[in-house]
Amino acid sequence: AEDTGVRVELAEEDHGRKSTIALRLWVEDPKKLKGKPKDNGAIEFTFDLEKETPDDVAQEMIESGFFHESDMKIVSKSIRDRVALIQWRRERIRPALQ
Amino acid sequence: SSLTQVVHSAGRRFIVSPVPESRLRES
Repeated sequence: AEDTGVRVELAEEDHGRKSTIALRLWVEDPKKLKGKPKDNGAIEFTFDLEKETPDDVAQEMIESGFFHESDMKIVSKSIRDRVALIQWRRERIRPALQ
Repeated sequence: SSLTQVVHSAGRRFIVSPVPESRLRES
């Protein structure tokens, strides 16, 4: 995935059984953002793979004051890349679960 | 300890914790 300066990782082990996953996001390189991010913390949140989109979460993070609205795309892309990787991995382990 | 919780009006909960120094990229 492209280096966006925003890192997103699983906050818990993914066994591929739940549609909701816990993710943790933090800024690795503030210079890649247009606005100044709030604080210097890791933001943990849950994400429903079936019902939600990365844009939903990015928008809520901006509305909650974590990021400037000009960074909506970079936050959304960072989440989308990680979610795509999780879904790709789930596709691969699905036969083993069945 | 130093956890902060922010709840968005849509109901999503964000829990903020310090990032360990080892996870931050050196500039």
